[in-house]
Amino acid sequence: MNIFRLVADLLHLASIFILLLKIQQTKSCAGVSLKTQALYFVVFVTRYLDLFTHFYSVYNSLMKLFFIASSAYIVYLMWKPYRPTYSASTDTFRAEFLIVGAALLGLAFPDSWHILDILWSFSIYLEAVAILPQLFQMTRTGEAETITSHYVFALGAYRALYLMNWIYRYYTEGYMDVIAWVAGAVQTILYADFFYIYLTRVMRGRLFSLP
Amino acid sequence: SSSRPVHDEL
Repeated sequence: MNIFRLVADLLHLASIFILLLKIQQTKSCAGVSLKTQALYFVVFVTRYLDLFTHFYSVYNSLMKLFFIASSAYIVYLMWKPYRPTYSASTDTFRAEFLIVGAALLGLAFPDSWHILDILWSFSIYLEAVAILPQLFQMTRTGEAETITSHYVFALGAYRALYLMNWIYRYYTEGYMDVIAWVAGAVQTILYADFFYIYLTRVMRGRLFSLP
Repeated sequence: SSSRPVHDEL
């Protein structure tokens, strides 16, 4: 564990609390993509099956359980109690293409041919693009509530710190994970536009609104 | 199966 990875994981954790806070405070999930949230649930369930086969640390297991449980809870909140506030008409990205694409990539370039590693690879490819429905929705509406943009920023910062974690691990441990690196780099690049708008607008106390 | 890659990251 290094400082980049620890802060990244904590930011990932924080992003989920920010999202739950937004839903609770505004009593609404308006502007939040249910498709992105459902994709994250699929990502966590398919990646963390090793909970049953491999023990790394208490930290590792607790985080995995939290990510699975919290993503299931968020999907439930948006699906049932907060359904009337869900902006379905702007959440129109075709998420099924992302699932099919990630599945094809997982089968074409799996980490190994063990079923758990194919699912792991699928989850890595899917996580790389899972934010797209959310970014697409923000582009369609042209703006987002400030707290929603904080949520997306925390997620993007978590990914950016993972890149630094990999550089650090490569030089200190000789650690290599090409699949995670390529997918992680793609994932971080997807946030580039968002980062720019967030830093130039939201940080100055203005709405996340497209120029 | 001991040659399977280890994924210690979240």
